[in-house]
Amino acid sequence: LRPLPRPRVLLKAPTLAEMEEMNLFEDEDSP
Amino acid sequence: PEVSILRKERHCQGMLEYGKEDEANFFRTLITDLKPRGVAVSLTPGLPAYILFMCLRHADYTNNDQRVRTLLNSSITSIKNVLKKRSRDFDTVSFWLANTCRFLHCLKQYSGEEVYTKYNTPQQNKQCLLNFDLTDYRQTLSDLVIQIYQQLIKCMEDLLQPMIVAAMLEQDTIPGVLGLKPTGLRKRTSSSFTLESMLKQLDSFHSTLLQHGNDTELIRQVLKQQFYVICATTLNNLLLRKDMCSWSKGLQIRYNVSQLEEWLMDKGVQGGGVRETLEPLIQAAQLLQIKKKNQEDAEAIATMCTALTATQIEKILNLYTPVNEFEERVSASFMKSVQALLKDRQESPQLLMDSKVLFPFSFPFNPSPVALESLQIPQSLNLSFLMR
Repeated sequence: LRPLPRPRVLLKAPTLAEMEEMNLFEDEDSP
Repeated sequence: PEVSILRKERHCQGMLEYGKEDEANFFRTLITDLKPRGVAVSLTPGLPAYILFMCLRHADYTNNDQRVRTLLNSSITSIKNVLKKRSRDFDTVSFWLANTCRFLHCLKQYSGEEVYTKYNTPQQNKQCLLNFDLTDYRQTLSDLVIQIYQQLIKCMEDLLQPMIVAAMLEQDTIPGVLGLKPTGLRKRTSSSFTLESMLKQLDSFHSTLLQHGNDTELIRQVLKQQFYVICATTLNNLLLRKDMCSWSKGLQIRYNVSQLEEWLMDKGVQGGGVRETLEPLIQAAQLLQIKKKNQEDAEAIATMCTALTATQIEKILNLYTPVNEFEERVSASFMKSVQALLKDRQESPQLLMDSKVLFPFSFPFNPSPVALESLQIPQSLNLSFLMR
């Protein structure tokens, strides 16, 4: 018998809007 | 001199690792500073996506949730930032569309979910993620793909738009028709764009999209969108310009459209509704060429012009201008016959086509046959700190 796979941990992802709010994206005009 | 010792790879498992100290360098080198036209990236389309995924596999394999998060968050922010900085550069946008899509496909292909793994080789199935479920990240990446797609469409439109009217309407290329313009209406264009230059631009779009490894279905949708814009822009211009509504112009337009149709056939993308986007323009060209005298002609127009609205048909007939003694202006009684035949049509009374329409876009799952363990990373990518 094959061992049952371990349940995987669901990693919560930020949405693009949340990332934008966190100021992770640079301004278009920045060098 | 330094002697390099080649390590024999006996058992590469399709994973890559980097030290914590190389983290910032990794994202800068692989994403921020990467040139989409370099030799290193054109050898294996989607290579940056595979490298990212192989690093992700190692982080998953070692159960390092912090590194998995960093890899995904930093990849997304770095890609977003490249696209913000080079928002108008078609090459960059096409390149990151292909790679973001490929990265997303990899997350699915190696998810262990049956629906995505059924086409995998046994070796690929052994390489599925072990510790983390990244379904949530797939959603964020899908949103990113949609944003990049919309940016790509905008980039292409910005390049195509200035060419369309000159190439499709103003330039005369059929010998013998050249001299038939009404007096006073000759040489209104000063633009140097020709149909040939527009087809070259389309060629360049197509070959770049392919070279970067964009999925064929996605390329088809991109082209459908551009062909719609070509049709809408040309038709709208025709509807506003009397000098474009003549028999000879109809012939020229039909010839130009047939060149576009031929281009689609050459590239093998005529299906899936791409060619159909040109239909209103084809019918407008036919309307200019068809006989416009008796009841039978009116019926033929009403039957043929299904992709044009009644408002557009009437406008073209009203604008129709004879350029020689063999052609005649459309009579008032003929206009009435056509109007009577079209009066029951249920459609928008708007004259112009909406050139801002964005067709719904989908990017179906497309697993890759690439064996991760066999991928070679070219030296020119400057990623020698990555360990297999």
